Amino acid sequence: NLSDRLQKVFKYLKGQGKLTEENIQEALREVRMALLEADVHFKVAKDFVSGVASRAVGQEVLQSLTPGQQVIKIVNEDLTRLMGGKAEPLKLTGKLPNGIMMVGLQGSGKTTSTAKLALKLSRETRRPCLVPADVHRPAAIDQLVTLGKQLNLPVYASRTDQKPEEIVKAAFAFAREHNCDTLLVDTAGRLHVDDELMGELDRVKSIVEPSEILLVADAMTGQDAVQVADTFHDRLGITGVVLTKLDGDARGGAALSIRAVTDCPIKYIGMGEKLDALEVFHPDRMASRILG
Amino acid sequence: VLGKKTIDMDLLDDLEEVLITSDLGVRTTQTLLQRVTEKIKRKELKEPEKLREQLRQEIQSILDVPSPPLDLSAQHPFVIMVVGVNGVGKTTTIGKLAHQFKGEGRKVMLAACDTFRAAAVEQLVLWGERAHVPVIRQKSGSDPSAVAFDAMDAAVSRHMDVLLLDTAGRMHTKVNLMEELKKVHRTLQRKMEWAPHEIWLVLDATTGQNALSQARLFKETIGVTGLILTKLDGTAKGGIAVAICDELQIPVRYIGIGESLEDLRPFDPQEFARAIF
Ligand SMILES: Nc1nc2c(ncn2[C@@H]2O[C@H](COP(=O)(O)OP(=O)(O)OP(=O)(O)O)[C@@H](O)[C@H]2O)c(=O)[nH]1
Ligand SMILES: Nc1nc2c(ncn2[C@@H]2O[C@H](COP(=O)(O)OP(=O)(O)OP(=O)(O)O)[C@@H](O)[C@H]2O)c(=O)[nH]1
Ligand SMILES: [Mg+2]
Ligand SMILES: [Mg+2]
Repeated sequence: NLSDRLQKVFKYLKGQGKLTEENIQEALREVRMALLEADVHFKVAKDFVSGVASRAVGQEVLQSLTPGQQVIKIVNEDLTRLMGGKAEPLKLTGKLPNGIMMVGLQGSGKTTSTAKLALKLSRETRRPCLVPADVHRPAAIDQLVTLGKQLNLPVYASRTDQKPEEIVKAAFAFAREHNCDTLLVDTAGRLHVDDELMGELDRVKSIVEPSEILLVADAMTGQDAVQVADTFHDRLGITGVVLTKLDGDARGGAALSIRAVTDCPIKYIGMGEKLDALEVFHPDRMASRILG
Repeated sequence: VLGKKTIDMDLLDDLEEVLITSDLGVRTTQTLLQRVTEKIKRKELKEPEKLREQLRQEIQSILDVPSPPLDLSAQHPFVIMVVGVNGVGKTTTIGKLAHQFKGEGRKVMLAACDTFRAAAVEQLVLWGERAHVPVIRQKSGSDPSAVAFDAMDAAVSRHMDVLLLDTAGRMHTKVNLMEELKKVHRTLQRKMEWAPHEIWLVLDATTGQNALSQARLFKETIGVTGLILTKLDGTAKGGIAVAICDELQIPVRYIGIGESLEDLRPFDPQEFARAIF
């Protein structure tokens, strides 16, 4: 792992006063490799490592740590700070019901995360209702209706012959009828390069006027994370990210790539298929995971 | 990368970036670049365009895993188990495969062995209707192996040519879920001597290095005889397939290029290598 590799790099550094450009060159190469193996984007890894270099060069080699441990400490601190420093909550403000739109690529976990978020909000004394606005995937409405029933929360009865725009429009009246203060809108998975479908999302946004637009992204996403996040953010304005499937063994470098390119906070992580498997994002834990 | 007149450090850096950003991964990228660097040192490669062509050839030959051609007529019914982690496109791909095989004049049947996820059975039933093939199912929460058992009986008694089994998405790291998959596998083996005849692991082209871990564990647990790479209609290159073919020698059989019934293509190693360079 990275600590062992850095130990090797620095085994001749004992008793040399400072971390210099030369002696950390090799160490930084190892850090960059570790980030790429963790799926951090090529350019993001490069920029990150040069940031670490400028912080590390000239530092005194501390008594309490080996040089390798010192570099790791700097990397860990920089990673944690870059990914948001501390946890960030949902900002649900303005006229009720507050809308939350769940968007992202196919299969990333939007529908499941929509239900998970509804459960979490209801436990925080909000009154959410679920809005299935995916009329494209076979049995997508069925899926969210089933989850809503499991949670005993109101789900708008969308039909596949409706347009997403019609569904969200009607959802407002539905929310008022059921005395709901939060609208959780599940949308169909789509490619960031599908101009027509990205346009549809824009139209849904202008009707819902959401307090939050959450990009639901799969933790095992590779280099593509940058293109996807950049395009979704550019076209829609993302306010936060839900990173799913962290109960697997993906290192999750996509978390760093997404934050680097959108500057949007990861608000929640998906830790399993059960509806209570949604946790608040902790940047420091993610940093250690990415470094392996 | 284009327009370079000589092979220099900059060109090699550019090529490294192309390979890494296509998800080939650090190790495979280093191996490929080392091979071409050897040729450059021995003066066997002098021009940038030849260098790119050489890399394309290397990638193509890795992807061309020597494997027996797929002969669905060799068994009756020919049993195919479809597995993979959550959300990669298993259910959708089965719909496409059913359409493909039916178009080849075969009688196809589907088995809804994902008895866990909300509306999973309903989703497969809809695909069965689109492809005009029967779907064997039981009520939600039933044992996936029981559905597999029933499906084998039905496929035999109804003289089906191909039986495709849909399974629930699962993390390869969850021992109890991999045990459940083993049980489905054993059920099929007990019903018919050499079944399942193919076990296809579905991988999402947007996945990075974790796809290698998925392939290793699924192969180790129940054996994988083929790969299907989905969502290649996006911007991801799916380069991790190169690392998987190299290490595990499993052939890619099909690729998914969209969400409709016809969005399935047989895998073409040359086309795949071209898309990277
Ligand atoms: N292990 C695990 N599985 C998850 C997690 N989140 C979602 N899933 C699973 O991932 C698969 C896809 O989830 P969906 O909610 O259907 O994904 P989606 O983004 O709505 O998919 P589309 O609507 O087709 O774009 C399902 O099998 C879910 O159970 C998670 O955090 N961990
Ligand atoms: N763009 C694109 N989307 C695809 C492709 N294959 C599948 N999908 C989409 O990916 C999403 C997930 O597909 P599913 O078939 O439900 O995936 P799965 O592996 O069965 O999911 P689980 O059973 O929940 O693990 C759906 O929205 C599909 O339409 C493809 O080749 N291209
Ligand atoms: Mg969905
Ligand atoms: Mg499925």
